[in-house]
Amino acid sequence: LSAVPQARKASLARFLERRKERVVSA
Amino acid sequence: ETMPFFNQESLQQRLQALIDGARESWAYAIFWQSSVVDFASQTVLGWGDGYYKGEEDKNKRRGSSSSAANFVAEQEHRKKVLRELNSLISGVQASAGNGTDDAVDEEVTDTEWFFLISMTQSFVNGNGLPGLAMYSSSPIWVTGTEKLAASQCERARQAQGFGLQTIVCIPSANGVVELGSTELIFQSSDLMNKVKYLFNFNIDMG
Repeated sequence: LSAVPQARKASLARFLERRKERVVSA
Repeated sequence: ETMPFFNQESLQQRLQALIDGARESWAYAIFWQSSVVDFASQTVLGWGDGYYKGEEDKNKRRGSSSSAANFVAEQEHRKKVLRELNSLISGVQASAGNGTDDAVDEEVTDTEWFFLISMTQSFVNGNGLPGLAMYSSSPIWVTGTEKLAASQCERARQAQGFGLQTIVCIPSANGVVELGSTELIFQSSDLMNKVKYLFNFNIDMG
């Protein structure tokens, strides 16, 4: 994962975090 | 008005403002950032950032083309990838500790998967829908499954395969803004103006 550019890593982390929130609130 | 200072955080806010404030129901917005590859003198559009909102009714398209067995196998694959990405990310982040798999066990929708694989894509010199929009300096707006399926661009056909019915690419300073929806949305100057206003900046990703 260290080879993944920072922008993609940040986007991925945000996507996964929001997905958790969506599932919890559903 | 040009906004001189710009970073990842404000890019996310602009993508969010673009679709959260829209009358239409967009599933996601992506900013493809342009950069020049020195050795080849080519302009490449790569992932800048994205905001995934999701579709209104994710069950609407369920089971349209694939069999139940295919659906289960595909879901297993997607969940496995998500689980791996989750552990990679939480390993990197210092305080990610209490990982529950609830979110991973939930169905990974087609639009979520399309958004996720978009992170791995890039477009060289006029290729793909975003590249074409950049190269021609004009927006590309494709509405309807038939038009997406018949497109010369693989990304449009891929989008259609994942249940999207509208895909739009609007060139801006330093890149292209792409929006996708599972609804039929027709061209509006309102959206173009919003993109022009929100994405007229000089980029500094730090």
